[in-house]
Amino acid sequence: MIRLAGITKVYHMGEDVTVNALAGIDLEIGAREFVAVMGPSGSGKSTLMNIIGCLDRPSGGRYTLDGIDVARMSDRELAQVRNARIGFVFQTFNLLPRMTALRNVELPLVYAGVARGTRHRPATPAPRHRRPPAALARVGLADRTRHRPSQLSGGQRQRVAIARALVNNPSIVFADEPTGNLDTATGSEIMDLLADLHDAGATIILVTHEAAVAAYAGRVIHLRDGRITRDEARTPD
Amino acid sequence: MIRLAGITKVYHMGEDVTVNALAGIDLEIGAREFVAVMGPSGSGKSTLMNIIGCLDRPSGGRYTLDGIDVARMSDRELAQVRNARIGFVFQTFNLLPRMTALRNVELPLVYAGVARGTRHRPATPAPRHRRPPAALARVGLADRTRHRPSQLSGGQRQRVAIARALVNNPSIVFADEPTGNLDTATGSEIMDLLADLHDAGATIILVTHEAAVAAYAGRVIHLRDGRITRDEARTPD
Ligand SMILES: Nc1ncnc2c1ncn2[C@@H]1O[C@H](COP(=O)(O)OP(=O)(O)OP(=O)(O)O)[C@@H](O)[C@H]1O
Ligand SMILES: Nc1ncnc2c1ncn2[C@@H]1O[C@H](COP(=O)(O)OP(=O)(O)OP(=O)(O)O)[C@@H](O)[C@H]1O
Ligand SMILES: [Mg+2]
Ligand SMILES: [Mg+2]
Repeated sequence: MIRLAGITKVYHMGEDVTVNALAGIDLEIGAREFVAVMGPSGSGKSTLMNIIGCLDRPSGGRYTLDGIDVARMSDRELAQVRNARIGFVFQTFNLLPRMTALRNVELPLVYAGVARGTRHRPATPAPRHRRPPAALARVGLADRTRHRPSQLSGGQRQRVAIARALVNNPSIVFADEPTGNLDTATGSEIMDLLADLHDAGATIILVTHEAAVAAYAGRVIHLRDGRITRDEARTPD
Repeated sequence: MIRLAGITKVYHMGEDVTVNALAGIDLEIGAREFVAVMGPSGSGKSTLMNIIGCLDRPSGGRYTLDGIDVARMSDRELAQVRNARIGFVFQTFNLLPRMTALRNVELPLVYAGVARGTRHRPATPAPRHRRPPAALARVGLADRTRHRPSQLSGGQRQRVAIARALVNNPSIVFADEPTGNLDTATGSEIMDLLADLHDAGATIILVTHEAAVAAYAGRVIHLRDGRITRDEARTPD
């Protein structure tokens, strides 16, 4: 389903400085897998996630998603894939600061054209429209829907980012350190939520530095200096 | 040294909604202590840190720092205390996006008047001026000084925030989830750095959700719903 061959990502900074964020990645991830990506700070995990999640383009190599060469997709086609199939929880949340939690979670539905009606098109039937409040309730934020990001704790912002990533029922979920700002109990609730989605058929790819979180995955990939150093199936506990 | 009595923080959101972020905190922290603050997401940890760190004012109660009632300090006096004595690592880093890592770390020195010379005053002697590069090297970012935050990984931004907090040799270090975005090995290096500062006489107050991080502290305080539920001295390992 996801196939990377010789993927590189190079940053050129003025004065001859080159950063090889990814130095040749060969990787295949099948549908319905649950993969954890681990590795030192700066080793390329977020860069890898952004490329697989169609948020960034590689410098070299080939990425095919369900047999389609992603390099041949236009920006618009990439955006459509992202909206329809992918949910992305960013390491730094990336919430819109002037919108409430609820509005932030509604946004993917608006982009996918399934939110409120417009004068050209009636509103989508209720079940879909009710998703944002339900998504926020599922991450324990039913009483924070009207808060803006600056009025939320760090872990609450992280959970709004998680709810936003899941509201469109994505078939592939990318989660970059989804429990980094959460206490252990709340983190477990989030991991149970991801495990439920996995059971329901989603592919989950997450970055974590915590062994307890990686334990939910069926496979653990280790990165170092932009390369994969280990790729092991593990028996889920 | 730090004394909180009946400290409250209340947010009033339109339409009769009140959030009691802190609901009555009584707490004393002495010089040279190493304290870990733990508790569920949204329980008031960052709010408490911001008040003790003189970044925010309580709604009620009394906070005395070295015998001085902080409520009686002007904003300018508070800023001076912060710059001279306090280093703060924010949960969401708060780096200036258009400045390089080096410039971000230099800022506290500029505010404290110890950076480069101006036409009114010669530059401060070299040892202080060399602090920003040394501070960045100590967190493993010697080769990232010219990167801006958007050109850094999540954990690298976190480490820039840590270097910035420590560059002024603060006597009180506040660290809000300082290892949340770091792999275990890098996280240990940061904790060793904090332990060294503690040995050298600093007071360390940190928020964490990881037991391995709290293990460095001599005392662990638990918050829930804006109150302290447990306050235990522990034998450092
Ligand atoms: N400006 C604000 N207006 C309204 N409510 C706020 C505001 N800032 C914070 N809160 C609320 O105050 C509570 C405490 O927030 P705080 O950031 O101290 O929590 P925390 O313990 O640091 O959580 P986390 O572990 O998720 O970082 C939260 O429930 C939050 O929603
Ligand atoms: N725009 C950029 N320009 C230059 N270098 C960059 C840029 N973005 C990222 N890098 C570098 O690429 C490397 C990989 O970054 P990436 O964000 O993928 O790391 P990571 O594994 O996610 O780290 P962390 O665990 O700290 O989040 C880092 O060393 C970083 O400094
Ligand atoms: Mg990252
Ligand atoms: Mg917090």
